[in-house]
Amino acid sequence: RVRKGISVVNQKGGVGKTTTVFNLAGALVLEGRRVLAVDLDAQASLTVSFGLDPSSYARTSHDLLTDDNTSAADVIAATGVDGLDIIPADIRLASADVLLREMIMRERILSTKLEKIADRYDVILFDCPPNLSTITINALVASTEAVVPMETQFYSIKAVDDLTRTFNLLAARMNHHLAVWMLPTKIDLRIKLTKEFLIGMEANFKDRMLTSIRTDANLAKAPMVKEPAVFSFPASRGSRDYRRIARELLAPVRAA
Amino acid sequence: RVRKGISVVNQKGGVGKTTTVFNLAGALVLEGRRVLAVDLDAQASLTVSFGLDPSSYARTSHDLLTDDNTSAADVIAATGVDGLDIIPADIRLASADVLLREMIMRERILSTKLEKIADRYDVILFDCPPNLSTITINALVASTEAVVPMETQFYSIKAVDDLTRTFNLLAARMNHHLAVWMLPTKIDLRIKLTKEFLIGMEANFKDRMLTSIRTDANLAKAPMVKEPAVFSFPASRGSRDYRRIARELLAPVRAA
Ligand SMILES: Nc1ncnc2c1ncn2[C@@H]1O[C@H](COP(=O)(O)OP(=O)(O)OP(=O)(O)O)[C@@H](O)[C@H]1O
Ligand SMILES: Nc1ncnc2c1ncn2[C@@H]1O[C@H](COP(=O)(O)OP(=O)(O)OP(=O)(O)O)[C@@H](O)[C@H]1O
Ligand SMILES: [Mg+2]
Ligand SMILES: [Mg+2]
Repeated sequence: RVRKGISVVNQKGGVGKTTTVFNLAGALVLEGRRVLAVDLDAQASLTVSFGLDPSSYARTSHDLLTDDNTSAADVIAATGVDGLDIIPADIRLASADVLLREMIMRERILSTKLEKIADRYDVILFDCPPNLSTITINALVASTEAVVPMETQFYSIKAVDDLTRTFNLLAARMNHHLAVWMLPTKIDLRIKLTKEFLIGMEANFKDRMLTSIRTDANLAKAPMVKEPAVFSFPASRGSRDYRRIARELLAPVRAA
Repeated sequence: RVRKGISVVNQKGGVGKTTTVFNLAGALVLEGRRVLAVDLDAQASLTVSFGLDPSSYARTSHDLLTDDNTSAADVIAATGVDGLDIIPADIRLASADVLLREMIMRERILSTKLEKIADRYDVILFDCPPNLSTITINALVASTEAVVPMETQFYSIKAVDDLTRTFNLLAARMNHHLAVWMLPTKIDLRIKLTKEFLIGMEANFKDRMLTSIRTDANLAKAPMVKEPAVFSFPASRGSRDYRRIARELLAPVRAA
């Protein structure tokens, strides 16, 4: 396993997975860590967030997962930010799951290949697609921790239940235990429903809760200027919130 | 084909697909139409929106897609709203795509099975998962139209490009032509970025644009009371907006 592999995961769509990886990666670099961000979504949202063109890469995370002759070193690319590399994704990932199902040790492909470059990075972040496919399982198996972005909305409850079942399955079937952190996103405490929902989350997840990410238009703007908010909007709420999360995830007391 | 089959589709997550199917279905019932809503997402967000328990059904859309002996009539269930039925989903859909890939005529399974009950409904709505899998293709092939909910955000541009490629592929490979409508969601014109984005969308899609759905907390609350907003919050912005969309989609001039 990587020293510190963190999957940012939730099969519910649009909760802020990519926004979290993009901005947390920047925040971890500001904490002096060497970071690799892995884009595992066919939409390649993380890749385009850095202003990169998914179709410009001969090999991407699709090849890393489905081609035995592709190593991690073959697909690592620069992001333009010192100390932060990326493994880009492309649209072919949309049908990778079918190819993966036929492969032996299909859940451990990422973990095995990333071990070879593990010493080059302090943290590896995985941006997962909005599903619980073999690709997402690969990220979880290669990780020591999982961060679950959650909106304060009705559909989040069932999403977390389904996700918890997957974590329990990994522990039972593969003896793979993750430290799981909940990350409330798009938080606006002026909205009554949000406040009530947050109180429920805190009662439910107790010391498994990271501090909330507040709603901030600058987080939606950052990919338009191709830089995480910690660089493009350093004084913004969003930047401060992700810097705090970076410190929370690095704090020794947090290591499960 | 069904007289009027509408796929609500966008591989970008969290843009308002389920919210659109849930509330548009209610609005179409108020227009006097008999409606079937088909849940094709493993998250079963649409199923739980009506207060239904996905695990309480012996057979769901998963079986309709993967089991030759399951007919549409076998999986149709009541929603509690007169004139509105549902085909529920369940978590097993998460691995249905792999089973589908092995089947002959895999893209036409839904279309063929739904033809048998087509005369019972005026409109069939499909709530698609956040990907462009064989399941989503099945919905598109069974449809005459596609509604694409879009947020006014950076990631929407690439999402629509990728989606348009899929529509073009269907037309070229299967001679299947869809009337495609863009539906701006979560619109708040007080936000400058939203206004600018909307102007860009209108210039780009011209007469393919439906009227916007404004941001409305009641739309997020409606699934908590298990009834579309047109019934649970009839005076709300969200309810009015979805009633207008229902009329726009039914208007003869719209029929592509
Ligand atoms: N804290 C926040 N404040 C404001 N906007 C946010 C925040 N977090 C995310 N967003 C916006 O919400 C939308 C969804 O976020 P994002 O695309 O990161 O979610 P995701 O979970 O990666 O989606 P998908 O399931 O499609 O991969 C984006 O337009 C993003 O800019
Ligand atoms: N017009 C709106 N105003 C306010 N909230 C909205 C609106 N439309 C959708 N929402 C909220 O945004 C969130 C995402 O919507 P929804 O779950 O319908 O999207 P989706 O595209 O179906 O997501 P997925 O990709 O996970 O299937 C939900 O919490 C929903 O309540
Ligand atoms: Mg994403
Ligand atoms: Mg949905």
